Amino acid sequence: KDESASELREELNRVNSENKKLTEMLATVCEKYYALHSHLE
Amino acid sequence: ISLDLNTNPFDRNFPDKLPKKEVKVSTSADLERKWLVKDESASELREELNRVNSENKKLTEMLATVCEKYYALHSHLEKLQSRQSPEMDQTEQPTKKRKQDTDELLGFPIGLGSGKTENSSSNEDHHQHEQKNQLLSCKRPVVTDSFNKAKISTVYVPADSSDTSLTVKDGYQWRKYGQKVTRDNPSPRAYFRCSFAPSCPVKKKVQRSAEDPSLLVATYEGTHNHLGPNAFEGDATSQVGSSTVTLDLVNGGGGHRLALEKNERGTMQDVLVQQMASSLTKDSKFTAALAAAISGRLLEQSRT
Repeated sequence: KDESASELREELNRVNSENKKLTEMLATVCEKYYALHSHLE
Repeated sequence: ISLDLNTNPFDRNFPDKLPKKEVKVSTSADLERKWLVKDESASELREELNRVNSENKKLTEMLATVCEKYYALHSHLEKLQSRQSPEMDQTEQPTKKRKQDTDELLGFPIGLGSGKTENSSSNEDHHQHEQKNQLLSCKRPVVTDSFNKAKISTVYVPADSSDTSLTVKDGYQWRKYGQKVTRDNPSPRAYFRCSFAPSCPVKKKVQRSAEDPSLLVATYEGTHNHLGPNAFEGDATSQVGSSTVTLDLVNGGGGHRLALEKNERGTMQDVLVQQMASSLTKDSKFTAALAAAISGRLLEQSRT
């Protein structure tokens, strides 16, 4: 039981850090998108 | 407990001297409670993991969508830039479509964690992971801001208020490819492209100033990659030229009107003076020094 909980915690940390990266990437791409859009306007 | 360090373990009475070990016997109720607590925490973790996984999936999908939109818009821009003589009807429609896309983009849910439990199979995870790796490894570096690198300069040119041609004589030949009315300014804005396009990327926007209608505001973007008509090389705004070609695709009842205007001596000098004045007025140090000099003169005059 202990082992499974620690594994779950580890996996949770991994996915959380991945989410953080994805959010950052999304923010960057959105920023670029809006810059390009306003440039076109 | 004996504190004697010379305790002999071979002594027959030694075991008696050892402290009696207190063995705590857990009752079945205690054990059950412990298991339940662990179960609870594990199930909580699993639930949280599911939630985070679902959030992850949404983020990946959103990222893929935004990237797709970005590349579509980017390719649209490239297409526009490479088009030698674009027609307004063809260029306006995609722009409007992209605007709609942006609105759609704004409609993305902000609360990413809103999704509750959603189980994803290992295959899905694998696929998601691959998709993410693709996004991380190949798509991201392509998102460059090369379009932001174009040099932009603004020139203010005096113009007769009755003149509606929006022509700024800067010595280069331009093709007008569009005109639109902006919200902030009642007079239309004209768009020009260098006649050497698509090999030359320089573009020009001309609009009557909203603050001072006696001035035309010309915004240049990019640097000419060819010699000017008078063999001057350099910035779009620093050229001395002979004529301006205006190909009006918007006005003139749908027909193409080619107007060749003769160069007027000194116009370019005016443009340069305006440009210099414009850049100097933006310089706070210069304006401060000028104000100090003027006030100094005034003081001197008042004394004498």
